[in-house]
Amino acid sequence: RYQDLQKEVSDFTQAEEKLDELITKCNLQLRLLTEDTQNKKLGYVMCQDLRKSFDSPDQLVMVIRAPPETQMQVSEPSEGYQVSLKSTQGPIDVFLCPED
Amino acid sequence: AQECQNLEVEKQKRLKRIRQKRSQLEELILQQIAFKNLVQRNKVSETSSLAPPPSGSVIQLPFIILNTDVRTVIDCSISSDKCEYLFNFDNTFEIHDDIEILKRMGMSLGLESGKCTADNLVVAKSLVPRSLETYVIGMARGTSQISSFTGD
Amino acid sequence: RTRILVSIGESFGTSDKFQKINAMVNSSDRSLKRSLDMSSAPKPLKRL
Repeated sequence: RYQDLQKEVSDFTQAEEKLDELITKCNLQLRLLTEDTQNKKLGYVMCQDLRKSFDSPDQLVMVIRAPPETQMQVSEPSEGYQVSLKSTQGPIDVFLCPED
Repeated sequence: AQECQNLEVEKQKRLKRIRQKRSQLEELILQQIAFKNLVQRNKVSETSSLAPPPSGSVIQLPFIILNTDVRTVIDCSISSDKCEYLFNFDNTFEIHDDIEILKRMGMSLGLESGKCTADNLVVAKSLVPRSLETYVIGMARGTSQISSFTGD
Repeated sequence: RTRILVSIGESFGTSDKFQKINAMVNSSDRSLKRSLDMSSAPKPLKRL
């Protein structure tokens, strides 16, 4: 039983190392993908895509486009629903997705 | 017996970490597939319409979405340099990131819910490196990769 | 007041941070009270 357990723990160790390696690779691939100039230009959604993503028509959809490392703070709702945004790398764009 | 007990504890800890890392890896694979699909869709659309869409109708990634009931009263304060915003709502709201919107648009081919058709599985596999294919197949079937390690 | 602080503005990343926010905002009984008095005529809507 001891030897079986040793074998299993060793298998899991290898499995975990393999996952770590794949996660690192995937993060790098994703970063290269999103930083590619052509992909940056083609990485957009249309307003109607957003509309379709919210099935109920009585939803107001607000879009927030912020520079990297913008801090968003959401307060505990016991005294009101409050969201604050603070950017240190440039202006934040906030707009409503039109209904039609 | 004590050493067996210690190994059993160690085994459970690793199993838990493997599960967490596997779902982290699956999320990254979903994001990669969704983004590539979105770029592909827009490329085809621009090629067929021979022009990019009007700038006012597109929302460039990255973005986040805040949605609330249309009757919600929103009190908004903005600093003059637009670097600080304060919103007060009188009702609940939800916040979603761009990847969640791409999933709702079907850009991740149903992999996140294990409802990927055979055709979409072919497309999904073509969008990731070979080393990740087994994870894509596992997601398409809604099966856990962990079973190949624990036999359960 | 407890609050959740997240960093936004980067492409992708872990999306479960918003799940925690949505769970917190939609869990409070305040929304229950609000829906109870939703029967009152909707207030004039302010636009951004």
